[in-house]
Amino acid sequence: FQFTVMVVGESGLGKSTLVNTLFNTTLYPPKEPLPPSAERAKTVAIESIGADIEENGVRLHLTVVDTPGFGDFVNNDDSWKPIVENIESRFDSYLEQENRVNRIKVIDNRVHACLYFIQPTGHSLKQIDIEFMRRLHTKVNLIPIIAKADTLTDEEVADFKQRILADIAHHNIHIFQAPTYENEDEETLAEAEEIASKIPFAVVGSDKIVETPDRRLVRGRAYPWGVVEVDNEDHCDFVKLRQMLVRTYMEELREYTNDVLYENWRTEKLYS
Amino acid sequence: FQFTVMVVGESGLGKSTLVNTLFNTTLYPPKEPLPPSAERAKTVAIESIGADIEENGVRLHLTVVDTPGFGDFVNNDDSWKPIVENIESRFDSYLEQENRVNRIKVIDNRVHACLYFIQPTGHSLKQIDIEFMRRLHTKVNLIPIIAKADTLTDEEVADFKQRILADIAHHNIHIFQAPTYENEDEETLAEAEEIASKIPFAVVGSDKIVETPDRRLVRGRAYPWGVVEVDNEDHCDFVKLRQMLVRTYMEELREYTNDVLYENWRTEKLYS
Ligand SMILES: Nc1nc2c(ncn2[C@@H]2O[C@H](COP(=O)(O)OP(=O)(O)O)[C@@H](O)[C@H]2O)c(=O)[nH]1
Ligand SMILES: Nc1nc2c(ncn2[C@@H]2O[C@H](COP(=O)(O)OP(=O)(O)O)[C@@H](O)[C@H]2O)c(=O)[nH]1
Repeated sequence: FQFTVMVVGESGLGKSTLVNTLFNTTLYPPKEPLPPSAERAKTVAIESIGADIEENGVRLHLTVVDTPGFGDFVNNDDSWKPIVENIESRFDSYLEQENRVNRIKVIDNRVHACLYFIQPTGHSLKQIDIEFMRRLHTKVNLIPIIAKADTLTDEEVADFKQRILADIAHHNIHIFQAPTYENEDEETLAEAEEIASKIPFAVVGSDKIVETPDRRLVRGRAYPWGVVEVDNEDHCDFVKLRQMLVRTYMEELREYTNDVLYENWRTEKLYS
Repeated sequence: FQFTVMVVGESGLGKSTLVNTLFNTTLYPPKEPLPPSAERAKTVAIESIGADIEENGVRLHLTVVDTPGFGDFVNNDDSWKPIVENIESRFDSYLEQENRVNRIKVIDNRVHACLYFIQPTGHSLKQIDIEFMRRLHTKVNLIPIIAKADTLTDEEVADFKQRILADIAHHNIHIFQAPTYENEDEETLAEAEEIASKIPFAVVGSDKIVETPDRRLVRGRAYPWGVVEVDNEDHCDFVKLRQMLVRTYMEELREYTNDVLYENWRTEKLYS
């Protein structure tokens, strides 16, 4: 089946690295650094990259939609526009397929989740974060994540998460909340709550294998003062993000997109 | 005597922490986090904070000029303007004092150095960095520093420094280069070269004392995977920045401001 995830955040927040880490694949090859004289983009671009991968024995076609340029200009007014337009054009093309007489094979390339990367300032959300999320939370499942979380101590992560959630609540922004079902067993409910309690996930990404001081080989980042391990839950919430996105909630993300976000858009379109 | 340093960079790059670390004083008290409903600034502000400190047995009046709001808006067009205006108004007030008949006590509150904080993206300079530096390098001694350098591995720091210097060269930006004199001894020259080779300094700041795994008490940041030490030259260039700013070059920074930057501005003003 199809799963489309969009990544949004300013350049240098580790987006490409995180996508590679999440799907354990070099979806994004290492970047060739631009020469200083290179012409810099003037508007937000929308680029897609696809791959067939297998998760939990399930084969899926993964599409990652990148949004280079977002937040990178001196003036970022309306930088959310090309992104909203892209999401809605996918709704349009789905509606068109649904409306065909002969609906043999509907290809669902709607955006099922949007990973929004928050710069680890340690203060609170930036203006651009709030502007973006306000415009997009009714169109796509928003999953805000704290980028490069190895910049923050445990205490700073806890405070930062609290302030981010306060900002989100204050601006009435709806971020993706995994639904819980009454008929689920204790263990699944506990796991769902465990995941929910970590939002926004503070993640570290790495496509490199490094050796820890006690000689284990892990995915991580090696600093002179120690090694951050991506898959170590005492170091960051990467495992939780992966569980939420890939193992536990891929189905819910697609259903919510179809049953709620797309339906609301379709209804609005009919009556506008 | 008077020493005035300006700090510029977007919110959350550790500017207040670094100032406290540099002068070993709580010049900036811990920030009270703003509530989500707080009205956010709309323009760049200029705020000064002063303190009498002693460095190397020399008493000096230190003024730190902060520029909250720079780079923080969705639209940062012209965010350099209030900063350039502030620097020039200080030139104006110095010129006015010089022109008085009775020049008893001239107070030099011109900006002697500007610490420009670069976000540790790992790629290259952002548009706003280039825009700012192009506008200010002829008005003030620019000292670019890589903020929160504990975000970068040793290899990433080396690559990032190279690309930053390439960007700076490409745009003909003049950053402060400490002058070297022919009559200096071998040791002083070697020290000067050692400092110059680290530019732009990759710094880590901390006003907290933490304990290292081998039980030393140091200024630093404690992570689950290790302790970054501010004063450890294998961890960051903080010591070099401090040497350049406080021990070695405070005199040169003030002289260059007076003999070159101010003089050029004064000449331009006379002929404009
Ligand atoms: N500290 C830290 N650096 C990271 C992390 N992930 C990636 N990086 C580094 O950040 C730089 C930019 O990463 P990249 O994935 O290209 O960012 P993008 O521009 O958002 O796609 C590279 O030097 C990466 O090695 C992370 O989790 N923590
Ligand atoms: N990783 C890292 N965090 C830092 C560093 N210096 C300060 N911080 C943290 O970054 C956050 C913002 O620091 P602050 O000094 O208020 O930044 P400012 O907004 O630029 O003045 C705080 O949580 C600091 O503890 C540093 O060198 N490295």
